[in-house]
Amino acid sequence: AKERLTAAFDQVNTYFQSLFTRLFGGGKAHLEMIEGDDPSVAGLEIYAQPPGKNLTSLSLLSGGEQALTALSLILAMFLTNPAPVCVLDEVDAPLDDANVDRICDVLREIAEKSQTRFLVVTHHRLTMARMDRLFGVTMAERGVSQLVSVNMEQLDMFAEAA
Amino acid sequence: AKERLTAAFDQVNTYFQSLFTRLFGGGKAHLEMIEGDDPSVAGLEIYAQPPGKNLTSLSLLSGGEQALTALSLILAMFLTNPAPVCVLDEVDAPLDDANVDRICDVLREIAEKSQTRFLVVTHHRLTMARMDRLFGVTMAERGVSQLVSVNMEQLDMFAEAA
Amino acid sequence: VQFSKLRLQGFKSFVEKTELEIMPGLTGIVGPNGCGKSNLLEALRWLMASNSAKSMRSSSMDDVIFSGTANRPARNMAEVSLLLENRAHNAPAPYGNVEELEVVRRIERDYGSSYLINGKPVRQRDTQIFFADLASGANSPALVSQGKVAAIINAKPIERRSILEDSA
Amino acid sequence: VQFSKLRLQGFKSFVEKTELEIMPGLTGIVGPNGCGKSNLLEALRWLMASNSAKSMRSSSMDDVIFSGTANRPARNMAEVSLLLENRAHNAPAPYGNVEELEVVRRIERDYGSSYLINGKPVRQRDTQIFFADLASGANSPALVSQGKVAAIINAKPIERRSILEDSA
Ligand SMILES: Nc1ncnc2c1ncn2[C@@H]1O[C@H](COP(=O)(O)OP(=O)(O)OP(=O)(O)O)[C@@H](O)[C@H]1O
Ligand SMILES: Nc1ncnc2c1ncn2[C@@H]1O[C@H](COP(=O)(O)OP(=O)(O)OP(=O)(O)O)[C@@H](O)[C@H]1O
Ligand SMILES: [Mg+2]
Ligand SMILES: [Mg+2]
Repeated sequence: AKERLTAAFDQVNTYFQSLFTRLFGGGKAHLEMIEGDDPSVAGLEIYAQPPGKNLTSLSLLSGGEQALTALSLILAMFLTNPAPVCVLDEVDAPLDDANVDRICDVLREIAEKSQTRFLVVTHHRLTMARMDRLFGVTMAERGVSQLVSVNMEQLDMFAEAA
Repeated sequence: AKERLTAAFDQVNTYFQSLFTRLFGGGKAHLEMIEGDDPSVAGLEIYAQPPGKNLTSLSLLSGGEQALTALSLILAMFLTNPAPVCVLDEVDAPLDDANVDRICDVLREIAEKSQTRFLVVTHHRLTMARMDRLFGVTMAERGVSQLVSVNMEQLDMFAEAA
Repeated sequence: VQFSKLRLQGFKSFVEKTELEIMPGLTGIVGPNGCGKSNLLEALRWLMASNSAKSMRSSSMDDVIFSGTANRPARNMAEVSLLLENRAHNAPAPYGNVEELEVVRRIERDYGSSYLINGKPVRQRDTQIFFADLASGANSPALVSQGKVAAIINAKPIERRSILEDSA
Repeated sequence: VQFSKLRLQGFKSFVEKTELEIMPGLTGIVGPNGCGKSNLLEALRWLMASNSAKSMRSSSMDDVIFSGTANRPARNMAEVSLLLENRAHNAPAPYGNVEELEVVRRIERDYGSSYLINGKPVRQRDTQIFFADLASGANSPALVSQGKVAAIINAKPIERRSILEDSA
């Protein structure tokens, strides 16, 4: 089991580094296993350095930078051991338009390379435009949710009727 | 001091109820002082019921509903005891376009009625369009922040250069 | 194995029978604040035998059952089911040979939950193992809840270890 | 009393002298992720005598001093100042009669912070009281940090009490 974990660590670390530099357009990042109080159970430390900046603690990264770093790690785990489905609930909320675009590029690539199916909840028009299909949830009757299929043209009408 | 607190409570409660129904387009909400373990220090409980829904615990409200409820309370406190400045850092991130519009209406009204000055950080184009003026922060030199004054037309150029 | 369809009834704000096709590629889910998007995603996590009311934003698991509106009474039961395609016959044992799988979770107010895989009652534990073998499950890092994307960043190093274990 | 201008130098990513006019009405602050928008707002909270490194997203207060980039060395000092107009002569005592006020906070690496009001050294406590009298301050509910808008919702009833006290 220990070899499997080390092999997984190396794989996640490799994907994490390449996704991070891709999403940030540079910089560097890596993972380390660090000894906890109980040596048999090491923890996972994350080091992230956006391009041109000094390595600082994760808490000093901005809201958007933290979201991108976290997504790099989540997607790296995903590529290491692809799951049948990936669910992302408004992960684009803290991102500016340029980063929304980059994340959508990465998702598109992973979706094409693997069998994984993605469910992406969003309020961002840019993200909506990049999806293969859209489902709308409405509460035509207050308090009761209903699922309908929607296309980009109907979106404005759909949002108004909310 | 106790009378002052009770008077403040009544005032905040009144503003909270009217802001809530304004932002949700209906529903009801109110505050209650509840006895804690130590009777001399009561806590503040929030009850919120979006239109057409049953009264549920706050944790079952959606991300956007929680943000609107919290903003109703913050702005109610504000109206009770106006502060010289109000700072809102991406409070519109969880909101859909219709609610972004409503929040901006309320901010516009409070800003006109009181002397309060608002600093509003946002990535939302709708919010940007409703501001009296815009300042941009850029890192033309990586890692070094600079403040510039921006107008809506320059926005696209500004974002690209980021 | 592919996830192909999620069906729910009586789960949170989805009181009526609802069906979501889970299709290849990127599916966007949109709608105004409070309309039920996160509830829909939680139905999938709940089906995969989540035993944490907190991850359902609730204080008790019964809170996932439709609690009524101004015009409709509360329900006493909720049911979510997932259809999976097993064309490649790589489903975990003993389901290797079947073409299609259906996992069901039902909850009744005050009585708790029951699970079925292809019509046969199974334990919560069996459902959890079934999804773990598919590299998924209620605590999978591939299910990112609203507002929690940066949670990994603020977690302690030891809490992040489970992330690695899921990828092994 | 009106807040009219915020000046900062050496504070987080604002290594160069920066000046923000605080004008009546609604002022929007925009820019790409990581460019320094939240840092700018934190400078105002820090100036109002915040003594919590956590609210500066830091583990130590020295972390607010510019820590350098690939091309620039770290600094050892940071300074933020706020200009206030007192045309209505309603500033808290003993500043009732002056036309303009300036509050300054300075920090030196390893030596800690110092405060000045109109050029005169004051204690941290005096600065906190000055802003509390203006219905403001480092912990004012009117300063909503990023991602914290719903924090009031998830707080315990007793933690929300301080909110009321600020409004009294
Ligand atoms: N057991 C239940 N019965 C009925 N309604 C429920 C139940 N649990 C939650 N709800 C309702 O579901 C709504 C929240 O839905 P949800 O969190 O899915 O919204 P959302 O579409 O994700 O919105 P947002 O865009 O703001 O995140 C709340 O208004 C709540 O009252
Ligand atoms: N003491 C410091 N010295 C230099 N840079 C710092 C310091 N503290 C923080 N930073 C940098 O400031 C950046 C974060 O800035 P900030 O949080 O203000 O961004 P933001 O504009 O709010 O972005 P977002 O839109 O993502 O929220 C980080 O990249 C961090 O490296
Ligand atoms: Mg949601
Ligand atoms: Mg920020």
